[in-house]
Amino acid sequence: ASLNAFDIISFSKGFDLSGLFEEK
Amino acid sequence: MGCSFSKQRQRLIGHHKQEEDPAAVLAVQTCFDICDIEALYELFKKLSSSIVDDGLISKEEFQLGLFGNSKKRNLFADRIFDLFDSGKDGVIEFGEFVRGLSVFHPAAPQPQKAAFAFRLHDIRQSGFIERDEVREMIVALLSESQLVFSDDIIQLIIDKAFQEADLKGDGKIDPDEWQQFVARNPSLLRNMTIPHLKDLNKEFRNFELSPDFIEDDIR
Repeated sequence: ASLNAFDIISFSKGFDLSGLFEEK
Repeated sequence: MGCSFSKQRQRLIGHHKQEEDPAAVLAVQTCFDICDIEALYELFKKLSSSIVDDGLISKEEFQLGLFGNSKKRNLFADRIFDLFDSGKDGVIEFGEFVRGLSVFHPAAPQPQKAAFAFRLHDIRQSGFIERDEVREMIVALLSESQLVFSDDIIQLIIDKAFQEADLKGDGKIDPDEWQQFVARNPSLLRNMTIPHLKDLNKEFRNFELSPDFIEDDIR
């Protein structure tokens, strides 16, 4: 099935809070 | 390792009833146990002191923690920050931080994750996800990814989303429609679960005791 708008939006890095747990 | 903080803390506030213990209250309200909350406090201290050591996470500190860059603005990170900041005072306090992260715990129920995701997408807080909000998010994502889609393609993928999610056909997605939509498409909640939250004490083994701060901060 092709992607819909919400699939695409869910790939934003801003949604991915795992960055808070990684050493910078 | 483990809950040395709790033991010391219980001695320090031993005159308090257990139900008044702020960490215990947070443990009741969230998916975390007291040891997890102590470990989260270490992360909170690190984030909240990364620019100004004031025990509060500013938006710049949140961006620094998330992207390694305090200046990197992002629509979605802004939305998450605003939802964590339930007191709407422009900063995230420790209790807000723990309650916000709890939604991202692997054990948090899917409807709770879906409800949070709904609020993230409801940019203007109208109680609905509307077409112009979806367009704004798509444009932000494309800009973030340095991708270019024509207006026709953007319109097509928005149409497809509303075709699938807007069951009533009124041009907007309400919370019930959203819950049904994500139940059919669970991959949309892929970022609503952070595996790190399952085993926090392994992530943050070395933490120091600061009981007065944690109590003041939660209250």
